[in-house]
Parts: sequence; C-alpha cells; structure tokens
Amino acid sequence: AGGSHAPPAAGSAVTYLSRPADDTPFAVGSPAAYVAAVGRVARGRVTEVAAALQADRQTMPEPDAWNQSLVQLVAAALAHGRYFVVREFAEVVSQQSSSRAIQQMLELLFSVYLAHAVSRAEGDFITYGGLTPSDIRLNRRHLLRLLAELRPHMIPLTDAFDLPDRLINSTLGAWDGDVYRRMFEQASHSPLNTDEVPASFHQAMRSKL
Amino acid sequence: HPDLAVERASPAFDIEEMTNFVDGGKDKTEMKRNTWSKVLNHPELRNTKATEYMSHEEKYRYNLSRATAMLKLIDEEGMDVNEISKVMSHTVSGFTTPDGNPLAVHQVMFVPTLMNQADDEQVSRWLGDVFNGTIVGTYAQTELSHGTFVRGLRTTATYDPASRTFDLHTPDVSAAKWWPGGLGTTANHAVVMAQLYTDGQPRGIHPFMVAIRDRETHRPLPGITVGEIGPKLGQNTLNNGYLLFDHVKVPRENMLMRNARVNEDGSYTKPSHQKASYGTMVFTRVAIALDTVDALQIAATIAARYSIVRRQGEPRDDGQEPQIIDYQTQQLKVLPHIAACYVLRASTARLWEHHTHVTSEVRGGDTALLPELHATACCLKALVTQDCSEAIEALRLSCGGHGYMTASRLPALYAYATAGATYEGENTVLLLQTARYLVKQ
Repeated sequence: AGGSHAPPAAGSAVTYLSRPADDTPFAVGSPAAYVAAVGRVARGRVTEVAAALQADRQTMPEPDAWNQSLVQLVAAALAHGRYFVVREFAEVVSQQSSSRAIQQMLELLFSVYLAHAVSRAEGDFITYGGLTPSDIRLNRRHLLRLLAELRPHMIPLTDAFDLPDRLINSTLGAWDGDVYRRMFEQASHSPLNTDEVPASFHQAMRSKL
Repeated sequence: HPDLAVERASPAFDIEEMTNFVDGGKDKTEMKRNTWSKVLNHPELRNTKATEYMSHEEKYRYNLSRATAMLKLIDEEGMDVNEISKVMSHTVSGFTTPDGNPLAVHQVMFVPTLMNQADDEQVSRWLGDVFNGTIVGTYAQTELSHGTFVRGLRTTATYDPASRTFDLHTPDVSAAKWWPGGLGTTANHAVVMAQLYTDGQPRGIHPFMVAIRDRETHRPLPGITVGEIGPKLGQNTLNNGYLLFDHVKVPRENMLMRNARVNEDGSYTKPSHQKASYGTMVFTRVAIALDTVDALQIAATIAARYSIVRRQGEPRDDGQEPQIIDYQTQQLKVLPHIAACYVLRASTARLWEHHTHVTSEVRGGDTALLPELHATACCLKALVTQDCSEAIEALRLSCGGHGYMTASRLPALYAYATAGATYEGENTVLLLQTARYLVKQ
C-alpha cells in the first residue's frame, strides 16, 4: 500500500493490495459478493491508513506519525485478518469433494458468518465496502432469515464436533440433555451441604449476633 | 432428553461426514478418536475428581500428576513434536488438567524451541533428557515491565571470551521474567530470551538454555530467584512464574545457535533473517488460534444443547412452554457462533498448513515467506482469540444464570479464550505488527 515494495509473490495473502479493488456489486444472498465486500473493506482500511501515515510523515517524526494512526492501523489489520479468513473458507468450500448435503450446509454456515460479519461492522461496509444503507437494512433481515434456516440443523451441527461428554465436562452440555439432574448432583458436592447446619454458622455469625 | 431426540431424528446431512470435514479428513478423525480413547481410558487419567473445592496447592498437585501422566503417554506413543499441541488442545487438556497444565509450556513452546532454534549438536545433547523427563523446561521471554515489545527486554547476556561463558543478569526487578507457564515450581530449565552483548556491542535478543533448578533436589541454583506469580482469571495451575538472575554463568554452548552464533573468541554471526528466531512464536500463535476455536466448539455445543432443553414462557397450544431457541434473540446469541466455529477452524487449519510449508522452506534456507507468515499468524491469533472470547461470552449469556455457574464450564472456557487474547503477544500489539507489514506492502 505504501508503494515502496515490489509486488507480492503469487499466492501471497496481500496480493489484493496491489490489484484494483474487486468491484463485484453487492448482492444480498451472494457469498461471492460478500467476500468481495470484505476485501474492499480490508483494502480501503489499509490504503487509507497508509495514505494518512505518508501524509503525517511529511510533517512529524515517524513515531508521532505512527501514533497518530494507531487506532486505524489496528482496524486495518483486523479487516485484513477477516478477509484472510473468508477468502480461505471460500476456497475450502469450493475445493470440497463432500456430498451435496455437506456442501449446502457449509454454504449456509458461510452465509450466516458473512451476514453476521457485516452486521457487526456496518459502518465499515458503508464506508469502504460499497454497501448502501439499503443494503445494510436488507442484510439485517437476511441474517435473521438465515438464522431461522440454520436453526433445525443446530444440534446435528454441534454433534458433528464429536465431543464426548467427559471432554465437554458441563452440566448444561451433555449429550443426553439431563441438565437439571446434573446441576443438583454438582450442587451436592459443595462442602457447605455436608451438614444441614455448617459449623461456620455458629462460629462466624451466631457467636457475634 | 426427548427434545434433543427430536432434533437428532432426521439430520439433513451425514454427521460423520461433517465430523470428517471439521477434523480435516477421515484419517484425522480416526487419529483423534484413537488419541482421545487412550487419554480417556488411561489408568491414571480416566478417574477424575472435582477440583472446585480444592486448595491452590491441592489443585496444583492434582493437575501436575495428571499432566505428568499425559507427558508419559505422549512419550510412550512416540508422538511427533508438531502434533503435541494438537493433542494438548483445549478439548483434551480440559479433561486431563482442568485448572491448567503446568507442563503445557514445556510441551508447546520449550520443546519446539529446542527443535527449531538449537543446532544439531545441541539437539542431540539435550533431547534425550527432555524426552526422559530429566529436563523439564519453560520459555522465559516476557518480563515484569516488558511484554510483547521483544526488543525492549532488559535481561542481559554478556559474553566473556576468557571464561567462554555468558553472564546472565537481571538489572532490576522490572526485568524479572514474569508469566512463563511451569516456571513457578515445575521446570528445572528455561529457554531465556536475553539481550546479547559481545565485544561490548548489543546484538539483540537471543535464546539461551539455562538450568534454573538442580535436577536431583529441584532446589533453585545459585544466583537464581524463582517462584510462582499467584492466582489469575483462570488456568490457575498453569504454574506461571517469575525468574531473576544475579550474574549467573551460562556456558557458551548453551546459546541456541541454529540462527546466530557466538564463537569462542566472541565473534558474532548474525541470523540469516531478522525474524528467523520468531519461529516458535509463529508456531505457538497458530496453535493458540486452533486451540481457541476448540474452546468455542465446546461452548457452542453446551449452549446449543441447553437452548433445546430449556423451555421458558407462556405455554403454547400443546401445553408446553416454548424452547428458548425459538426466540429470535436466542438464535442470534447462539447460531452465528456455531457458523464461526466452522469458518474459523477451516481457515486456521489452512494457516497451519501454510506454517508447515514455510517452516520447511526456512530450514532449507529460503526465508522469503517468513515475514508474511509472521504477519498473518499475528493477525489470525488476535482475530480468532478476540472473536472466540466474545463469542463464548455471548454463549455464556445465552445460558442465563446457569451459564454463570462453574459447573456449566462456560466461565472456564471464557477465561481460557480471553487468556489467549492476552498471552503470547497482546492482541493490539500483534495487530500493529501486522499493520506495519501491510503498510510496507
């Protein structure tokens, strides 16, 4: 982004910085359009802070210029990370050789992830991602529709994490769902339940009141 | 529970096939289950105790005993060092050492550091004792008032050609090593990161293998002050420690010399690449990202099952209260984080593959891809731990008051994820390292 280095090698995670922005129009429901928008946010964040740094370097020492941009630099790095994540996952999904049912489920999960990512950073997507306020409103509704679509698959999707009860080790999360019995059983282990009237009642309170 | 049975009655996809996807292939699922089976059925591990009501010392003893059994199991099985951090992922370590593994840093940082930064002669000198348990180590980098800004560390290692030793010294209490897991009372050796001086010239931060306790008596060696730093938000038996040196003499052969060298006469050879010694940090950051997604998967499973079982509200036509997952607000609290488990795990696994590739290139002398790997690992560790920490907190809230109970395990999972946002590079500092690379590009 600073323009001072040779273009990155092929396959590099920063190639997008030396190319024109991906101008795929945003369309609710199109994962490719979301990924392009995430890329524009990353590109916009990085190039904007790079320009600000270059300008500040003309008028102040390097450490001061750097400090003037710290918050924007952190936002740029996070935006870059988000783009790395969605681009890699898009590639994973496209390279999958699994069944159609798995493919569809991964696409649904990806759509939920993308719509949620946009909803968490709406300002960024308007400022850098090419989304309009109308797109933002549509995305909010789209996310809620996707959640309803994902809902029936919630338990199979978490069962697929393949976690034995002993590794989960939670009163709330065991396979059989026997939540309330487990909670009582755990409560029974409290040393204060050993006697109906613990000695501390007499020693620490009754003796003083 | 009948409501869970309904949910499982007719899944829209093959769950085993999806498990294979999550694990990265059928063979990986088999390997994982094989490992879990060995851990869950190990005679010294299979019976667990509730540790919530134990004292700090009792918890440490319990977790150390189980960590040692796990270490022996890893040794007996002859597991690859690069696989250990996967075996020690939060899923398994939460079972073996529920309050924190005092040997975790030995396994996921000390051993990989020796493998990657010691030269061949040094590896052959130490590795036998490491694997037979005579040497138990940790990785001492962070200081009491100096953290992620590694160049700012103040512990010094000054080379004396006459005695062929380094003088390792802590100039004042602000430079005390502070935080390394296992350092408190467990380790007898440490890889210590210190400012190297030769010929009166500063040479930057370099790693040194230092004995800190006697191998037989376990007493601290002369000139060494060492102890445990005390309770934290979570992981309280990780045995984080402090360490100070009072002009401790370290043989020249104990500087890890795969990347840089100090010869007997004090002449110094620079590392082939400025970031060559960052290998362990990169490895650990990728491992942290994977491990934190692991914690998120557990939290998501807990919240999902509870959201089905829990009913609350005005009874409907069938006389039953609605399941809380029927509420849109609950769906927003739970479902995006299940999606995040899938996306973050697959993306982070790709970074792990990339790390493996770059590491082999670096060993062959090609360091071209190292800066980008370092920048990406910094960024992903920060993004994943931040996302997972926030997600686990949302999932805890989705379980209402019951999620606040220790018995739900959600508080421990949150403490674990948020620890990941803090250690091995505080997230803001890591993001700025990535930003510096991006701006240069």
